[in-house]
Amino acid sequence: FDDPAGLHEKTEFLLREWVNMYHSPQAGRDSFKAFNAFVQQMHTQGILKTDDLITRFFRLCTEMCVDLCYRALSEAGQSQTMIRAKCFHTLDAFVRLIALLVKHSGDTNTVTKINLLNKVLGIMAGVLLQDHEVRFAEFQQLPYHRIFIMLFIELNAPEPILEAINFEVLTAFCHVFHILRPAKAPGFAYAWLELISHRVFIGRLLALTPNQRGWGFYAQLLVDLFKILAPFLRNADMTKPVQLLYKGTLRVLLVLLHDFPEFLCDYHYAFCDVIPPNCIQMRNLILSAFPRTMRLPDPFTVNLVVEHLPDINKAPRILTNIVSLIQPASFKKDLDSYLKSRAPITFLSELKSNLQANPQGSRYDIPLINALVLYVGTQAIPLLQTKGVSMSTIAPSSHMDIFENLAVNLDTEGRYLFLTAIANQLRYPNSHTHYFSCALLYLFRQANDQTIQELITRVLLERLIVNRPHPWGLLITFIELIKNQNFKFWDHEFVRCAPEIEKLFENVARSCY
Amino acid sequence: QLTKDQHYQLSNLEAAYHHLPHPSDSERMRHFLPRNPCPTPTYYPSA
Amino acid sequence: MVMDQFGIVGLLSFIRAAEQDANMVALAPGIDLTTLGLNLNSPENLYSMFQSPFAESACRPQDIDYHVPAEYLTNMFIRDKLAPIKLNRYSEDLLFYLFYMNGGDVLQLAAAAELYSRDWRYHKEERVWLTRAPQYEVFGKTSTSERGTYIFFDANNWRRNAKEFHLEYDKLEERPVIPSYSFNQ
Repeated sequence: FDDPAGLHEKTEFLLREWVNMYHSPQAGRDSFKAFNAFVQQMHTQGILKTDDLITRFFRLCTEMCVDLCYRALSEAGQSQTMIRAKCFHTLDAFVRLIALLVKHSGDTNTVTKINLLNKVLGIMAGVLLQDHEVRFAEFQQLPYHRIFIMLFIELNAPEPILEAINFEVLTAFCHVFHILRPAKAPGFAYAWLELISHRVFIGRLLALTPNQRGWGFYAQLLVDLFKILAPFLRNADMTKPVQLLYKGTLRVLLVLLHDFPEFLCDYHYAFCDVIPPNCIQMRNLILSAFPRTMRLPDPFTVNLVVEHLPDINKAPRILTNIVSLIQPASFKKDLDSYLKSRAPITFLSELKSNLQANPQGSRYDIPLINALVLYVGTQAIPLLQTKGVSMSTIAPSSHMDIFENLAVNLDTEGRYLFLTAIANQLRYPNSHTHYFSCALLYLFRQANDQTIQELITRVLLERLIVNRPHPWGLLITFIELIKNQNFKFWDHEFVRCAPEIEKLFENVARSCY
Repeated sequence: QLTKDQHYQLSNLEAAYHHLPHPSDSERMRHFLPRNPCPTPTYYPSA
Repeated sequence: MVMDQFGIVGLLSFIRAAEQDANMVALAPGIDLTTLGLNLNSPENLYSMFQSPFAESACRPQDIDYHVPAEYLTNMFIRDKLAPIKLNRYSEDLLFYLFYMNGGDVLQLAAAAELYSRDWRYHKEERVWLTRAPQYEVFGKTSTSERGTYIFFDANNWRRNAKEFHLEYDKLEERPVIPSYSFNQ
């Protein structure tokens, strides 16, 4: 509001001047010569006098660049290549100006540089969101996509000034990409996925930044991605636009699984918390990740003794604070009390109602169920260190009381979600995989109701019948279930309830044997 | 059921589907040999 | 048995529904992930060649930008002096290079058209370029085929190999057609 009189004309003049200077052969190395001259012009025009004027200047420049792109995109009879060339002619110049201002502002004061970058990124996000809201289905991602990616690439050039502020630059971009997440700007979603999966972006955040400091940011962006897909995938509403975004997501996950499996290992919990239960293949992809230094034993090895595996007693990293997810605090208090001393005695009878909530789409608080399952399991494991984890040592215990209570007292939906939470821990050889595998098999064996056994089978089977990959822990659990005579798996009615199901089990068993 | 927000997201996604980003949007401009994508026969090598 | 969506019958219903609805196949039984255009057996990192989440193949080498010294970026200074691209001036090797390195691009079609003009033919089944070997007779010629010695271009080893071959004319591509709207050079 209330741009000073004449500022629009000055900005337009300066922007045109800069674009010409940028493309001139006399611009000098990295446009530095042109930049020095241009800064003088900005001073002369009074643009750099106040913070307010600088902010308005950037906003107006952004809007002008965006308007130019919309005009180019609406011109008839032009090829996409010509349109893009026209747009990029101005956009790339604008990006260079921003990069130079960030690099050279504040001399050696890195705070000044980062403040300026944050300001510019914030302005662009604001212009984008407003444009998105006003134009709705006519919104075009092109100018914003180009500015963000070229600015990111420019600010990640291997120069000492930029290396000194690289982590702050990455933080600024991750922050603005989170602001522009698909839930907030769905018309920008495809461009957004291009941005966060760009090879330079992934390389910087996941490979080059020391001590994995970029991993948490990237995990948040993936959660943002899963959240836009979740409602449509949950409803199996796979229209072409959703399918394209889903396939694109799978590609990115495959790259992460191949290049950064430890990243998927560390954040698997946060991802599974937001992926709908019916997105089985996508979830399997994440759960199949294992550390690159690990050699997985063949799950089909005859007489494989899981307890003897070297890594089976090592706890995996879970970089989510699951304790904070167990709410309210009174429930957490009662839970800890029950785990310690099986008191209060009303805890088990009230457990079901604590897990029921009324968020849209589900009658259960799925994140709470997931957190409860993992928390109870991780509390149980250290207590079994001396005896070792096995089906004979995990019960009786207050921990298994809770699991048995949930298996018996919840309805089918609740049981399904509870068992899904357990199955989400069946991953590579580690103490969680081993404990939860034993827990699942124990619940199967002890079940006094065939429907519980059916649901356990369902939860495992649905993960096995989708296309690869399949997590190692899932395979060894299912193999144990069908091979160990104690479970009498093949005697159950649900194994032969329909010809397709019988054939399905036989096919899966054949590949297991 | 999808919420109102989710319906809005789906409509926007469907609109954006008709003008997807192109890989060259993330690349330096190539004046001499720009990308010029076009359908080629399936029996030609693609990569 | 459990008769709602959460039991075995529920799973069966979903599988049956997915068989009828192509849109649901992506969820069950899922997608064959080896068909997404990524070399999952690559010993190298995939991210450094990742083109786009919506692309069916990895980056071409010429598409991977790199921070080079500013002095290398000479296009601005010499672009007016560069000769226009005219494929009929280039050697066969360069044409083959353009053909194989520009999949899905007009340049691939243009290179194919120029090779066609130089009497190379693309065999649609063998997926290879061939031309009649000079000074070798063609025999067994019918309206649909012939037998003779041909020069095959082996793109993997980048060399020409002569061998006898039974050639069926309908397996050869016709002259490639370049879309008129798109070639800007």
